[in-house]
Amino acid sequence: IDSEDDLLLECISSAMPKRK
Amino acid sequence: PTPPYLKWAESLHSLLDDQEGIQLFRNFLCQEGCADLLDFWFACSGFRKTSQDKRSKLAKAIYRKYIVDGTGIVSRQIKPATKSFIRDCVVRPHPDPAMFEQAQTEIQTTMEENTYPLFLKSDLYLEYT
Repeated sequence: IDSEDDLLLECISSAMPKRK
Repeated sequence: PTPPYLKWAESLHSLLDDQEGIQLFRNFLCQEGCADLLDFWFACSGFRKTSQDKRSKLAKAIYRKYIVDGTGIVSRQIKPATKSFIRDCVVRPHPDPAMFEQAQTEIQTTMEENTYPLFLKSDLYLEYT
C-alpha cells in the first residue's frame, strides 16, 4: 500500500505547475 | 503586471495554474475538510500523462483512495454512472488514459460552484491579498 501512496503522490505532483 | 492573487480570482483554471495559488487554495480546502477534491483533480491530470507500465497500478490506487469508499468527499460528488464506468476500467490490464476524465470534470464543477467562490470570499484569501 505504501508504494501505491508513493505512486499517487508522484502522480499528483507531476500534474502541478512548476515554479516560475 | 497583474499580481498573481488577482489572477486567481479570474477563474479556477488561473488559480490552479499557479503554485502559490494552489497552496493557498489547498490550505483553505484542508480547513473545510475537502482537500481530497483538489488532490483528486491533480491525480486525474497526472494519470493522463503516466506511462502505460504504471497506469494499471495507478488506476487502482486512485480508485481505492478516492472512489471505492462512498462516504469520501470525492466519491460523494461523482455520479453513480461515472463510478461504475471507472470500476469497469480499473480491472482492465491496459486502462484508458482518459478513464478519469468525466470524474475530473464532475469534481471541477463542484469546485467551481462551491469551494472556489467560497475561497475567494475567505479570510485566508482576503488576508493574503
